Amino acid sequence: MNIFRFAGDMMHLTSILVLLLKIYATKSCSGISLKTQELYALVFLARYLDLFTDFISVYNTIMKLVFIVSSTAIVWCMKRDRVVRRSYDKQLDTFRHYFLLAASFALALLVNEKFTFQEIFWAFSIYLEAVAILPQLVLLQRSGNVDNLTGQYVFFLGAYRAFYILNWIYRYFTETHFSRWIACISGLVQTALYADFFYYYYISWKNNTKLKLPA
Amino acid sequence: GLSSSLKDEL
Repeated sequence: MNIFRFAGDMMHLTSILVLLLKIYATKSCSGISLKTQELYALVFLARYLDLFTDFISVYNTIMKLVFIVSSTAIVWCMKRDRVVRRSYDKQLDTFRHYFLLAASFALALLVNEKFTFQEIFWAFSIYLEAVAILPQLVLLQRSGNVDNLTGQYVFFLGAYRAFYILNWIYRYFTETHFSRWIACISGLVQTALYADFFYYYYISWKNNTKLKLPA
Repeated sequence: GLSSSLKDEL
């Protein structure tokens, strides 16, 4: 474990806590893409298949459980909770995320560490995580004004993978057998997708104005 | 082994 990875995990956890806060405090999920939340729930379920077979550390197991439970709870809440689901922007959240699912799975069948069930699902979760934010970014551009908590949620979600890239650079130089090309390249793509969001987020923070993404 | 070190991350 290194500081970059720990900081990345904490930012990831913070993004989920901010989202939970927004939904439970405002009893609203306006501006949140259900499709992105469904994709994230799938990412964790596909990646943590080894949750009960490979014990790495207490921290690792607890964080995996937190991510699986929180992501499924958010999807459940946006679909089933009578109050919350009323504020879901169904007509704006129209990104065809099934294409992202199919493309990620097809790529995982072609490019993976080993052609085994667990490795293919791990690669699938890595590719899917890289593109899972797209429905959310499209929804933000369509809904124009972004409320603070939603903006902070997307910001922390983007920052976490940027810290993971620093972690991979650090591990590459400090560990002999370290090579994670699949995660690294996918992580770069994932962070790059946030580039324009980070730019407009920085501008709104600098000018102390409401965050607006150009349509 | 190599693959175990790869999967110690979240």
